Amino acid sequence: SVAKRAVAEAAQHDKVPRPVGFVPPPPPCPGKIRHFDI
Amino acid sequence: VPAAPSAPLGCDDPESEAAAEAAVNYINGHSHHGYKFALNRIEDIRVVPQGPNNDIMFLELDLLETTCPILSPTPLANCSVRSFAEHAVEGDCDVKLQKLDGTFSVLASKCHSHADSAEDIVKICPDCPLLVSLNNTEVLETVSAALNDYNSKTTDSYLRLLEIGRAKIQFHPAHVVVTEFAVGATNCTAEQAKANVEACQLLPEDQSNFGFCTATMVKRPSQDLKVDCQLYGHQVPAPDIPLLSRPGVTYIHPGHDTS
Repeated sequence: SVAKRAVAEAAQHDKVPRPVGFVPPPPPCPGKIRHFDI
Repeated sequence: VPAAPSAPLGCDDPESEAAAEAAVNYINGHSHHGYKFALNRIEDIRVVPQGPNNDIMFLELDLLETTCPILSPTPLANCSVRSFAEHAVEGDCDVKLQKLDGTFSVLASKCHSHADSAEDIVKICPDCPLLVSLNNTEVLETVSAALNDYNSKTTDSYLRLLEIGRAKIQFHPAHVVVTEFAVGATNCTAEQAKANVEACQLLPEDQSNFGFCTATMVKRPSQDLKVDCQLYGHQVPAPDIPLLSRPGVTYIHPGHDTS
């Protein structure tokens, strides 16, 4: 029952609404293109 | 509590860019053919800590060919990347570096270069001439005619072909062959070469003088040949790269003429 409760709490926690305008950071790779992509 | 592992390096982090710059300088400094390459994108980076101030880094780099021949003394920063319409050439490189006390050293590198697909070019620029194989008959004829034409008119040293860098052929509206090739000065004047071309050999290492030529041969509607050669002058070889293994120097057999 503890495990179930913990999972339930965690699930609740994940549902925490993100602040308006939240932009996830760009993935670390691949990096920016300096000239053009072929 | 053990220190939390540092966040993985991002491909655009300053440290990643510094590692990529060291890798690109190494690749250009140890390449033996064609043109210098510039960084286009850091595809991936992986760091394996070895101890304090000692990391092994694995880089996956996307490079683009520049218009500077590998032998040119022009600094890479002044070399423009060949445009898409000129039929760009891409290099994919995997590089292993060590960063020890803040200094990068390349432990291994493996690169593969390939021209952009003809379909991509034609899609965007239907009339752009495309790269052709370097042993295309028309290309070989153009290089031979251009070098002979140059040597017949110069009052300087007789030049020998080192390698053909790239070649394009356009068929419409005119039939035009455009080639670029690397040359080396020999121990003959052009006049002496007329008497005995076999005796004309590339200058020895401590006097070497390399250069680069571009030639345009119009075949139709009428024949016309333009050739322009620029010699770099003697370059003092970098201490860690003996001249004979200098990039771009592919010594053809002594006496092997362009014909």
